[in-house]
Amino acid sequence: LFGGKTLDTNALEQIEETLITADIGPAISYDLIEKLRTKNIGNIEDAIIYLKNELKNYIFDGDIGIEKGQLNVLLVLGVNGVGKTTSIAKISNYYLQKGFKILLAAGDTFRAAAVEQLTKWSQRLDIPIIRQHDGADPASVVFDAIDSAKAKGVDLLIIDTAGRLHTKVNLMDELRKIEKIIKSKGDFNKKNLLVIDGTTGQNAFIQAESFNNAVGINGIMITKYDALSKGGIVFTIQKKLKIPFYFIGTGEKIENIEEFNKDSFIEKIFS
Amino acid sequence: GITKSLTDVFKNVTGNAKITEKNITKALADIRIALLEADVNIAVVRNFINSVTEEALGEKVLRSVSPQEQFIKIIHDKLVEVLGSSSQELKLKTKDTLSIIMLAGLQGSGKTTTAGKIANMLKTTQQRKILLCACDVYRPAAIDQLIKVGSLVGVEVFTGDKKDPIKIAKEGVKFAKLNTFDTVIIDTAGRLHIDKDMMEEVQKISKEVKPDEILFVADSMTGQHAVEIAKEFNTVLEISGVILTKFDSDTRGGAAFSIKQIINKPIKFIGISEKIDGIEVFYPERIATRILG
Ligand SMILES: Nc1nc2c(ncn2[C@@H]2O[C@H](COP(=O)(O)OP(=O)(O)OP(=O)(O)O)[C@@H](O)[C@H]2O)c(=O)[nH]1
Ligand SMILES: Nc1nc2c(ncn2[C@@H]2O[C@H](COP(=O)(O)OP(=O)(O)OP(=O)(O)O)[C@@H](O)[C@H]2O)c(=O)[nH]1
Ligand SMILES: [Mg+2]
Ligand SMILES: [Mg+2]
Repeated sequence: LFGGKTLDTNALEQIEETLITADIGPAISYDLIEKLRTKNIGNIEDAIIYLKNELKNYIFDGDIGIEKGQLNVLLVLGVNGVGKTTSIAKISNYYLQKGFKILLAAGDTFRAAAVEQLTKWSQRLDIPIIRQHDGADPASVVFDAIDSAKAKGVDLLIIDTAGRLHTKVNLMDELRKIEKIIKSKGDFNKKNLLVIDGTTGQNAFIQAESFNNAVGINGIMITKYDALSKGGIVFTIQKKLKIPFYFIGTGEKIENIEEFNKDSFIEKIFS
Repeated sequence: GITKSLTDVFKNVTGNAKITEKNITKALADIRIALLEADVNIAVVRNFINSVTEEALGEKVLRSVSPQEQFIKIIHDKLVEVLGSSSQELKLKTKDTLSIIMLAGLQGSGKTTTAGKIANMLKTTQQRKILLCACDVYRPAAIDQLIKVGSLVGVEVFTGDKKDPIKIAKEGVKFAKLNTFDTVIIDTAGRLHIDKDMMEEVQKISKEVKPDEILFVADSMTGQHAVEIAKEFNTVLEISGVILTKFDSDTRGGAAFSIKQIINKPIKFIGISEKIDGIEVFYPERIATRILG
């Protein structure tokens, strides 16, 4: 009667499975499926083209805004085991290639051998590192690191922090304290980078929201993209929080880092 | 959460009003969304909804005095049934011989920390003499980390040549026997389930030392791919148990249901903090309630 065709139940189920399995979440997936139902689309190929375009409305590319010739401070934070320390090594290498003078701060004074881990990376990259004894106050390490960064005329200071669950009030207070210290040391270019694990499900949104509420997040890096999880939580995060994704971690080696690109990210959802 | 939304669905069903197929269908749709929001894998959700639909539409609920409670009970009990298992303890030999535990899983899931927790648990509850074995030769300072964990717990750490994980495991077991340890806990490097070489490595370690327990350590916040990941580890290794870490977060933990449903190996413990005592026995009832939200 209307001349158009619609997808059959089977096709819609397949599409829903693709969206959900990509960790896009039921809310956005259902919205997309409902929109799809109202269109005259008779086959899966056209449906996917439609969905790819719809998804482009949810996410955006963003520039990290880090320029040489001035002090930039990157505070790296996130929950336990997501890849913060490894990502710092990758980001350092990335900016070394661009001729940046870099300083690292071993702000994780809590976890066993966290300082040793970042130190090993700093040695591999031949980058100086500010560190104190285990159990030192992270705020004190940060304080010293910024003084040192200014004194040495560093372009980029990257601060590693201990993994912390956003549900732990005392740990989030510690983070707020670190944030306050950084702010009190001057008005240089500062970015808070949240690291999320690409294999994490819907909780990644709650993480982003919590850390953003606590200290503000300027950008996000999603790691372990090579595990073949699609990281679909990006759509919810960008739709609701409007936070740019700067980088993607694609492996355990120093060169396994890419700039976030929304088009290729969307392509991969359906590949 | 789901209890509130189910209350809404059934709130017009009071007194002699009969619960209908229509409102049960709506309730099942709500449960489906709740489970997906909780990160339960979609294929697992579909199976679950299909298996409860029959029961929900059956005599028990439609004729029940309090159909809503009956319905919620069916859902909850079905979840617990899948999650639960009769064998949740570590199956170790007697202390007059050597028992071997091996941990494996994705990068950052909490293996090294869990190795310390298990060591602490066995030391304090069974007075076992434990040797930690450092088979992660890749991650910078991984061996340093296990050494520090060992010293926190008060157990020795075997590091061997720090180069060949299979050799280290083999030598570690030899060392344990010579020095009258009764338990060896092998920490392995984080690896992707799709990394053929690394999966082959962990399989070789397992074949070399033949662990009594092969524990798959997974992050409780894992999303839809928990199924793929667990499946592959279970194919490559004869997993004897699962440990879900970081349950002290506010993740709903649907990965627990997905993993148990798909590989049907007992979830033995959950990680509940970063500390060496941050491990506890897995209680299906509690986790079922949490997944439903
Ligand atoms: N496959 C893969 N592994 C990664 C990636 N990024 C980090 N890892 C691995 O994830 C594990 C954890 O990385 P870390 O850098 O220690 O993570 P973290 O967030 O600093 O951990 P905590 O400080 O303990 O909270 C390590 O085994 C890394 O090699 C990635 O993009 N892909
Ligand atoms: N809050 C919390 N943190 C945990 C738990 N288990 C582990 N962690 C933390 O998670 C992070 C990663 O733990 P690791 O033990 O290094 O993980 P791993 O699996 O050995 O990592 P790789 O060797 O790189 O694969 C650390 O910060 C741990 O302290 C837990 O149950 N709760
Ligand atoms: Mg770290
Ligand atoms: Mg480890």
